[in-house]
Amino acid sequence: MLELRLVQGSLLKKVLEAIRELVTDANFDCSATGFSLQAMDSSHVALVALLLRSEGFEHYRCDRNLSMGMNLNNVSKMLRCAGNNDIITVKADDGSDTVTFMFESPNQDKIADFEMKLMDIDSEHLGIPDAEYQAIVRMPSSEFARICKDLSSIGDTVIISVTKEGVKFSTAGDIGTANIVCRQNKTVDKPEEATIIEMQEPVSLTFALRYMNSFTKATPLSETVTISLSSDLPVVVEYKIAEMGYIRFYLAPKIEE
Amino acid sequence: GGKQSTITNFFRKV
Repeated sequence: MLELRLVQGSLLKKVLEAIRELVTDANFDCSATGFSLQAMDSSHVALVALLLRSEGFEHYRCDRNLSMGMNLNNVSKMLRCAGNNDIITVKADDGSDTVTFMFESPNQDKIADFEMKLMDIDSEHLGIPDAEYQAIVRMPSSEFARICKDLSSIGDTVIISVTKEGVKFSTAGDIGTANIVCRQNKTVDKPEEATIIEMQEPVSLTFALRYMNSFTKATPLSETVTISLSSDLPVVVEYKIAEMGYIRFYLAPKIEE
Repeated sequence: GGKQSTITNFFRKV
């Protein structure tokens, strides 16, 4: 028996919107720790890892570990039927081949049940090692989204370079080139507007912009984004989900041929 | 722009 009640149901709606472009089908795993998902895109270039900790739910009952295969576009169709202020409850019985999403309006005058068929998904679970990153950049998520969008109108790839000067996002295409440098800036009114660069050593990596743009669908989940870079690892683009957990996107770099 | 690597080049199946 599984029953997860999330008062801030809009969080779940935003989570689905953040990942459904990248991943078609995925297993949602429920355990005492929380509600999680790990999945790669079809070409195995990017990986998404989601965690919503059990403590973040108003009610969290998960009698035994359960993995539920879902088509994310179908989940999204269901969740789009929930109001932004609705309380969302996810329910499933042991051994059942369906999951139920229950939506309650804030004043309890409307209650809806949407039952969705589950599917069997063969998915590989990858071990993600703890790593020391050469550079970690924290910046406003809207600024990062803007940079990715702007650069993708010029080129297909972005070179992200971190030096003492700051973080530089560069691209090149048929019509020309573009470089955007963000310097560390801690003197802002609100901490979420700061750009903070922790650099152990300079690093420069190249990535496909298409994927970066897809990651920025998570922007509504967090005011800030953290980008962790090391020369021998996929970049991690992390959006923290307040009080609950995170969405982390891993993107494999382009390498010299 | 270089050759695109994949996640499985870096992370192992568990």
